[in-house]
Amino acid sequence: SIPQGTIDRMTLYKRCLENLLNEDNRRQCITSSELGKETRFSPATVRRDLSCLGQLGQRKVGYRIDELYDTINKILGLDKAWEVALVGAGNLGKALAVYQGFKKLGFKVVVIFDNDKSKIGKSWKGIKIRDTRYMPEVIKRKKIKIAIIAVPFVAAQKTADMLIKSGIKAILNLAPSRLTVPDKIKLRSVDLAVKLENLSYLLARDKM
Amino acid sequence: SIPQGTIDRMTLYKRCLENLLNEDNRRQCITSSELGKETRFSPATVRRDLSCLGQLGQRKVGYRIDELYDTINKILGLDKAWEVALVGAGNLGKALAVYQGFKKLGFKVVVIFDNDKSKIGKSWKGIKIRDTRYMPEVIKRKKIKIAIIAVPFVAAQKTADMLIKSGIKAILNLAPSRLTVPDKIKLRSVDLAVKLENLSYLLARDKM
Ligand SMILES: NC(=O)c1ccc[n+]([C@@H]2O[C@H](COP(=O)([O-])OP(=O)(O)OC[C@H]3O[C@@H](n4cnc5c(N)ncnc54)[C@H](O)[C@@H]3O)[C@@H](O)[C@H]2O)c1
Ligand SMILES: NC(=O)c1ccc[n+]([C@@H]2O[C@H](COP(=O)([O-])OP(=O)(O)OC[C@H]3O[C@@H](n4cnc5c(N)ncnc54)[C@H](O)[C@@H]3O)[C@@H](O)[C@H]2O)c1
Repeated sequence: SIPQGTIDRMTLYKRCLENLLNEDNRRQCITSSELGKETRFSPATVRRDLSCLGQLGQRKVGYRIDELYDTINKILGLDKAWEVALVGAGNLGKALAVYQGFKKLGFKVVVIFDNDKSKIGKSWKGIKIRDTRYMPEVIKRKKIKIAIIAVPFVAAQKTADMLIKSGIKAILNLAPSRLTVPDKIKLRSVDLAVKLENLSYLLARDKM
Repeated sequence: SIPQGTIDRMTLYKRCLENLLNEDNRRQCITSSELGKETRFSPATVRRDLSCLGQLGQRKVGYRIDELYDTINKILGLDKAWEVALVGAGNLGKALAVYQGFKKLGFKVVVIFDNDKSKIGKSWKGIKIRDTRYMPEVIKRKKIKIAIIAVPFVAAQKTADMLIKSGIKAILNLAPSRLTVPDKIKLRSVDLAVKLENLSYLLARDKM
C-alpha cells in the first residue's frame, strides 16, 4: 500500500503531466528534477514516489510522459469514470453538483438527495434532486460507490449510515462532524473551519 | 510552537467543550478520558495535547471546562473576531460568503472581490461584491488579515500576490493550485479533487 503523502502528490504529478501532454510540440520525457521543479517537490521525493509505481526512469532520459501519466491514472483509479451521489442540496451542495472540475477527472455527480420538500424534484444542470428515502433504491440500481456528504453536521452521521447501508463504499464528508464508519469504508473529511482556525492560531501566535 | 496535529485537535476539543457548556445542569470538570471518548482520541493524546497549553488537569478531577474552553479559544486566536475578505463570487464563493458556520466562530466575511462586471455591485446577505481593483484600498482601510481564495486555478497565484500586496497575512486557498507565498504569510489549502482521487485510489486498490 502506497503512503498517503505519495498518493496526494500523485494527483499533482498527474496534473503536471496532463499539461505537458496538452502542449504543442510536446516532449516525450521528463526527469525527476524537472517534475520536481514543476510541482515544487525535491527530485528525491519524486523518485521515491514514482518508485512506488514500479516506474523506473532511465538515467539522464527520465520517465516517458505518456506512460507515467497512464500509470498514475490507473493507480488513482482514474482509468474509469465514477458516478457520485451527493447528499445535501444546499449552498455547498449546489456548488459541488455543478462543478465541472470533478467531471473532468471522471467523477460525475448523477443524483442529489435531500429531505427538503421545496427542493425535491428540482434539477441543477440536469442532475435531479431526489427524496432521501429513495437513496437505497437509486444507489443500488446505479451501483454508485462514492458519495459526498454536504448536509448539516447534525445529519452527517445518520446520512453516512444510510449511504453505507445503501451500498456506498467511499465517502467525502464536508460536514464538520467526525464520522464513524466500518473499516472497509473509505472516508475522507474536509473541515474548512479547522483550516480557518489554523490561520487564526498562526496569526495570534505570531501576534499578527 | 504547537504541533499541527495538536492544533487541529484543539478545534475538536473546543467544539466538545462548547456543547458541554451549553448543557443545562452542566458539569464543571472533564477528565482526559472523557474528553478523549467524546472526540475519539486516546486519553494519552488528549493529555499530551493539553499539556502544550500549560493546562495541567487535576488527578481524578480533570480539567475545568470553562477555563479549558477559554484557554483553547485564546490559543486558536478566537478570543477576537476576524474580518475576512473573499475573492471569487462564484458558486463556491457564494456558499462560503453566506455560511453561518464561519460567523459563529468569529470569522466574518465582510467583502467579496470579483472581476466579473455582471457580479460587481451585487450583495449576498449584505456582503458587497466589489471590483478587485479596489482590493488594496478596502483591505488596507478595514485592516483585513485573512482572505479566502475561490477563483479559478488560473487566477489563484496572481490573486494571492495581490492579496499579500494589499496587506493580507493569512490565506485559505480553495483553488486547485499550489500557491507560492512569502514565509511569513500563513497559508492553508484545500483541494477536494485530491480527496476524491484518494477515494478512487483506495477503491481501485481494494478492487471495490
Ligand atoms: N457553505 C459553506 O461554505 C460550508 C463551509 C464549510 C462547511 N460546510 C458544511 O457543509 C454542509 C452544508 O453546508 P451548506 O452551507 O450547503 O448548508 P445548507 O443549509 O445550505 O444545506 C444543507 C442541505 O442539507 C439538507 N438536509 C438537511 N438534513 C438532511 C438529511 N437528513 N438528509 C438529506 N438532506 C438533508 C437541507 O435540506 C439543505 O438543503 C454543512 O455541514 C456545513 O457545515 C459548509
Ligand atoms: N465548486 C466546487 O464545488 C469546487 C470544488 C473544488 C474546488 N473548487 C475550486 O474553487 C474555485 C471556485 O470554484 P467555483 O465553482 O465557484 O467557480 P466559478 O467559476 O463559479 O467562480 C469563480 C469566480 O471567480 C471570478 N474570478 C475569476 N478570475 C478572477 C480574478 N482574477 N479576480 C477575481 N475574481 C475572479 C469569476 O468571475 C467567478 O465569479 C475554483 O478554483 C475551483 O477549482 C470548486
